[in-house]
Amino acid sequence: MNIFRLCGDLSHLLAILLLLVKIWKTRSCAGISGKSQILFAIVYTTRYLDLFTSFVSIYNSVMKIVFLSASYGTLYLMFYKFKPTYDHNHDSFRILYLIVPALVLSFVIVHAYTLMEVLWTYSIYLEAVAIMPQLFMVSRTGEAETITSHYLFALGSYRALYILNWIYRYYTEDFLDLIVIIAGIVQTILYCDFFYLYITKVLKGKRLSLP
Amino acid sequence: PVTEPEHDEL
Repeated sequence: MNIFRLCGDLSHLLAILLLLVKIWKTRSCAGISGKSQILFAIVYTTRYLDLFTSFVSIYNSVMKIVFLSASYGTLYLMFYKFKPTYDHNHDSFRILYLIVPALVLSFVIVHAYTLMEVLWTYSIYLEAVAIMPQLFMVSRTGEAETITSHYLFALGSYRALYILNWIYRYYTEDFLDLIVIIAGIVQTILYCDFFYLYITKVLKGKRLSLP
Repeated sequence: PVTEPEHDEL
């Protein structure tokens, strides 16, 4: 554990809780992509199955349980409790275009051919692109609520901070996992456009709207 | 046997 990873994890946690609280408080999930949330639920489920097979630390296990519960809680709010507020007309990204290639890639480029390892790899590849339906939705509606922008910023920062963590771990522990590093870089690049808009608009008190 | 890497991150 180092400061970059801790900040990354906290940023990730903040993003997930921010979304959950926003939906709960406003009694609405308008502007949130249900498809991205489904993808994140698949990501957490396939990655954290190792809760049953390997133990790293209390910290890791607790975080995994929180991420899983919050993710399924978000799905429950979006597709059940506040379903009438879900803006499915604008959530039109085809997620099979992400689910299938990520699955194929996880069979092609993987550290070891075991069920748990292929599922872990799949979760890494799918996570890298899971935000695309949400970013597509923002581009279709041309705007995002400020709290949604904060959510996206925290979620994007998490992997960017993990990149710093991997650089640090490379020099201090000789840690080098190219699958997660390259996927993490791709994931962060997808947010760059959004980061630019966030810094130039939202941080100056303006609403995020596209030209 | 196949050796799996240990994943210690989230």
